[in-house]
Amino acid sequence: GSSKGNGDWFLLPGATVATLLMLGVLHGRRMYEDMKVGEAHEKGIEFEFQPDAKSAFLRLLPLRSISRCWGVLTSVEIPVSLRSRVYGAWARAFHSNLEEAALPLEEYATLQDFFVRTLKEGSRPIDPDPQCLVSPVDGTVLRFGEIKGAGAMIEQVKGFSYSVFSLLGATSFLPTIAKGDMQDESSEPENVSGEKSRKSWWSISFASPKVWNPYSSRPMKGLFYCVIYLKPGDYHRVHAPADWNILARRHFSGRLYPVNERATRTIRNLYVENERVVLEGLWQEGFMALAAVGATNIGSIELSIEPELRTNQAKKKFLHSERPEERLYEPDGVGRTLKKGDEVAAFNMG
Amino acid sequence: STVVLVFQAPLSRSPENGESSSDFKFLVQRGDRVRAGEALGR
Repeated sequence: GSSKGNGDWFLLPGATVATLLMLGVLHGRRMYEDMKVGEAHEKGIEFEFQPDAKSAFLRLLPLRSISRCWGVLTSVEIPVSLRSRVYGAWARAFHSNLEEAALPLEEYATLQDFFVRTLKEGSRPIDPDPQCLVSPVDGTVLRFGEIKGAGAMIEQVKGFSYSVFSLLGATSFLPTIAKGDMQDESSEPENVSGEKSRKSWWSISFASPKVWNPYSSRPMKGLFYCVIYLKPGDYHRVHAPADWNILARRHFSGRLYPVNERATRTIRNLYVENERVVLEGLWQEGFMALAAVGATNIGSIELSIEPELRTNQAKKKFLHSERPEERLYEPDGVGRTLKKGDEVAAFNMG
Repeated sequence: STVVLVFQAPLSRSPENGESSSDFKFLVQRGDRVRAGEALGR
């Protein structure tokens, strides 16, 4: 027994070293891959959509359970004496700007509290030009442009596109506005309530080539999109891109794939598959919707306009309904009124 | 995490060929770092 016992003394340290070595190799490989992608982007080379074994493997993982465990871990209270070191390490690893945090680091009891921190007053001035749309978040612009063609597709990466109707949901106002403009040239906007009001007298046409009617008194409208990726170290609160009446909210429980650069290149319909909250309404130029898409490490989306909404809930096995849970905001047709720059939501870990 | 913004905005037409040369102009490029509140387009 004792000789056998003596022989095992090295198992635990051995396993620990082997695990750390493996993690180090994986991290090194990831950094090498990221460097290759960065170099390619600088040369203007764009990788095409290319599903691989890893993305297929991700489908087998219990991502929601992993996400919820991560949430439990990041909601553990950190001793006050360790907080500035922990958050300082996080800031170095993910290039966060600690100077902008509204509170002293010791005030953030958990990593989740720190992650969803507000910023000092004046840290994000809102562009005052009434003609401009502002970024709703801090992040990196992945893609933007005009949505054309009957399918109303948005390019995820070169070689793969997804439908804006799938992203926003089948009950989106979007088709109504499009149909409304096709059928009824004279519809004037009543107050935004009821079916008729959903029709906007601005017309967007998915038909292409666009037919220009020189006698039309109404300004033509196009549909545009912009995709912004938030890194783990970024400020994670979401603001209104313009003065905006939010009429409806749709919550898709979906999945929780990672949404990093590699995932966009290898997972089909990534933003349509993932858990997300869609806010939809009207701004001065017509239709406006924002989809806040979660990820494995950042699976929760909290709404300032509806604090009671809960996301990243444990999946009820039998209730695998893909249908979103929808809410229309009162008062009917006016919904929640936000000024440009008002806070509307926040992403959080777990 | 990721935010996808979808919105209507004015289009104008160049009469000769009816092709849309949109009024709305994006002020960003792909890969740009943006901050909340900064102009995305006008």
